Amino acid sequence: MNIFRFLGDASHFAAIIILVLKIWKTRSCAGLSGRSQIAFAIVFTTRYVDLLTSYVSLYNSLAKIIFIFSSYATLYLIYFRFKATYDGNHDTFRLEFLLVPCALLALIVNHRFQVVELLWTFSIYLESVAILPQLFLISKTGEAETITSHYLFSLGSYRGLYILNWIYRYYVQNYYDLIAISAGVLQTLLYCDFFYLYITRVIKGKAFALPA
Amino acid sequence: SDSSKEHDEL
Repeated sequence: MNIFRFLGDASHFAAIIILVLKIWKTRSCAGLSGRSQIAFAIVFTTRYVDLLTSYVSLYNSLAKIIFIFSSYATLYLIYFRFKATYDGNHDTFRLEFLLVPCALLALIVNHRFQVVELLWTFSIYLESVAILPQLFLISKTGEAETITSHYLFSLGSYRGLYILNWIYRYYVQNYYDLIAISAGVLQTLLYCDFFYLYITRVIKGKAFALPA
Repeated sequence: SDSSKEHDEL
C-alpha cells in the first residue's frame, strides 16, 4: 500500500459517500444515471468474486464488501426508494453497447483463460467505460448539480491517483499489470473533459453547465 | 515482469 493507492481508495470511498448522501439528503436521484450505477454494481460483483478464493488483507476484504454493498444500496435508492425522481427519460445509454464489447475483449485479451480471471478482466474493462451513461446523461441535459459534479470529480480522482500508484509500483516494486493500466488510463481520459469544466466552473463557485 | 498472478488492488 502506497500513498497514491491509499488516496485513490479514499477518493473512491468519498465518491460513494457523496453519491449516497446526495440522494439521501435531497431525497432525489435526479441527474444520476441508474445505468452507470448498474454497470458499477456489475463491475464490483464480477471483480470481487475473489473474496471467496483469495485473501489479501482485512482492509482489502472490507473495502470489497463495502463497494459491493454500497453499489446495490445505490441501485435500491435509484430504482425503488426514490424511483419517482429518477431521470429515466434522459438516461438512455444502451448498456449492452458496453457489456458485450467488454465481455468479448475479456475473452480475447486476458492474463489467463480461467473463470475468476476472466470475470476480473471483464470488470476491469467495464469499469473503464462504466461512467459513460452518466456523462451521456449530463451531455443530454447540459448540466449537473454541484454535488453530482463533486461525485464525478472524486471518482475521476480515484482513477488518476491509481495511475500514480502504478507508476510508483513499476519503479519501486517492478510490478505492473498492462490490462489494469491500459483500462485505467482510458478511464481517466474519459474524465478529462469533465475535469476541465469542473475546475473552470465549479471551483469558481459557478454551476456545472456544458458550454453552449 | 507482468505480475498478474495476484490482484491485490481494489
